[in-house]
Amino acid sequence: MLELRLVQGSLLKKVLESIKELVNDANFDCSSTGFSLQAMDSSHVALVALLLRSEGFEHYRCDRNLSMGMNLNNMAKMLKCAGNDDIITIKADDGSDTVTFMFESPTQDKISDFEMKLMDIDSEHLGIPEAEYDAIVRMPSAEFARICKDLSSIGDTVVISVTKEGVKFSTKGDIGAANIVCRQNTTVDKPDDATVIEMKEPVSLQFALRYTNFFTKATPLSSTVTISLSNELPVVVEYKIAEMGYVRFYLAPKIEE
Amino acid sequence: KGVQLNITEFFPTT
Repeated sequence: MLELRLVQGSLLKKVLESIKELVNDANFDCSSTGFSLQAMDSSHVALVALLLRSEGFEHYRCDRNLSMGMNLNNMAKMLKCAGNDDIITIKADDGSDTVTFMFESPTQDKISDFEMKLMDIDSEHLGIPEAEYDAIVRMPSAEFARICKDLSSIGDTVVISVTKEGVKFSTKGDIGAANIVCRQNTTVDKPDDATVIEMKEPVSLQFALRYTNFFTKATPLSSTVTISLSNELPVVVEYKIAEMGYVRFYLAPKIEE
Repeated sequence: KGVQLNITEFFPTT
């Protein structure tokens, strides 16, 4: 028996909107730790890891570890039917081939339930090693989204370089080239507007903008984004989910031939 | 333009 009641249902709606274009089908894993997911995109270039900790739910009952295969597009369709202020409860019985999403309006005058068929998904689980990153950049998530969108109108790939000067996003394409430098800036009115750069070693890595643009679909989840980089390792783009967990996107770099 | 690496080259299957 599984019953997870999330008062801020909009968070789950935003989570689905942030990953449904990158991943088609995925297993949601439910344990005493929380509600989580790990899935790769179909070309195995990027990986998404989601965690919603059990403490973040108003009610969290998970009698035994459960893995539920879902088509994310279908799940997003159902969650779109929940109001932004609705409380969402996820329910499943042991051995059932369906999951139920229950939506309650804040005043309790409208209660809906949507039953979705589960699917068997044979997915590989990858071990993500704990890593010390050479450079960690925290910046406003909207700024990162803007940069990725702007650069993708010029080129297909972005080179992200971190030096003492700041973080530079560069691209080249048929029509020309572009460089955007963001300097560390902590003298802002709101802490979430700051750009903070922690650098141990200078880093320069190249990534496909097609994927970074997928990641920025998570912008509504958090006002800041953290980009962790090490030479010759996948980048981690993390959006924290208020007091509950995170969505982390890992992207393998492109290397020169 | 560079060669796109796969994520599975970095993270072992568990």
